[in-house]
Amino acid sequence: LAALAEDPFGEDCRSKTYPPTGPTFKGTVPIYIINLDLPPSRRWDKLMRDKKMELKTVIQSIKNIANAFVPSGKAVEIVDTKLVRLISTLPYPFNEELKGIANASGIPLGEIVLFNIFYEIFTV
Amino acid sequence: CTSIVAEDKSGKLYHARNLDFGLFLGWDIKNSSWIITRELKPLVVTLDFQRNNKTVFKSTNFAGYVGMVSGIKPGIFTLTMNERFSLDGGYIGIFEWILGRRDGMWMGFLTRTVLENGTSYQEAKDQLVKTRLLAPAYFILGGNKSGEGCVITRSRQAALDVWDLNANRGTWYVLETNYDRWKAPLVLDDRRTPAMKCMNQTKQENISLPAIYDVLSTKPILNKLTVCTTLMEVSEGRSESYLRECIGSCSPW
Repeated sequence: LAALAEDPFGEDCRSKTYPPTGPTFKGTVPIYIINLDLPPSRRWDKLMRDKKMELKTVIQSIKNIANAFVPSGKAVEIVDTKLVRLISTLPYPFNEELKGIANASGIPLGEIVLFNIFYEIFTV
Repeated sequence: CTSIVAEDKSGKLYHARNLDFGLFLGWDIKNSSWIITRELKPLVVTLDFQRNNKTVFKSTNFAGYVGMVSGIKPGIFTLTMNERFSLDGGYIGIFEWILGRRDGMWMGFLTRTVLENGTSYQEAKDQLVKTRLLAPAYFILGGNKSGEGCVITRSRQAALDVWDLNANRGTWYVLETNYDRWKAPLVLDDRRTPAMKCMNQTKQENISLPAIYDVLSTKPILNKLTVCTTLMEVSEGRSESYLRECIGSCSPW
């Protein structure tokens, strides 16, 4: 029982892991400036030009998982056709920023909306 | 996720988190990793939001996501958000929104608004406590003065609990994973107990960002879902983020 109660993945508290190195450190994070003086639709241009391929990869994986659960493709169809309508109900400046991200990345707006409401969907 | 706000003996505040995401979103047997967790790592960026060429706030974000999950308003406050699972979850909020009930706020938009417009710890706290939401959440807020730190447990409608720092009474840190603090965590997902054990072992006199990084590097606080670790120190406006990897014998969540 004691063995079962013990977390098989647990370990003693680590020490001296900072500055980050070694196998648990996978790299530093790039820094981007978001200029709030620009119109909302232009703020994310530079970042999205640099990261569009990575974002496409994640969204495609999400769609693949959705297709695995709903093989008819209905779930993905809803994202591409219905979710895009949500944009007109979202508050300013977020609605304009999402449109800007879709334009800069070339990713359909419905998929950008999906990525931005993922948290709300997955709290169940 | 695991978020921690801690106060040292001099009253200096530290705020750090492990961002865990991707549970049940496809397991890659070959690489022994969650597909979405792995694919999100190249999307992690530090954003410096500026007005008139001056920093308004900084955040650690996924490129393409306009809301905030971790952010710092230098000299004023720090904020992280942890996911709170509930049957009364965000999908109900989305349905209500589609049906025309739009008095709630999208979680990411609220955190962004607080970071962009908040002018004090108390103002940020009030907004996070009172604003109606589409989805439940935990907000972990740190300020820049002794005692300014809390975990706000939110349902969609209201704050269920506000757990404040109080170093004079022994509460020199607050720590949140993904469970209500008055309930035991899921037996298979207890990151709270080992994290608290490591914090207590570190002791208040030794607390620092490197010490908290040690805690967040300990399994199972570091696990297969961990995308990155963010360290923030409000008085100096310091914010650092590191991509993480849990290889070998690691908890899948």
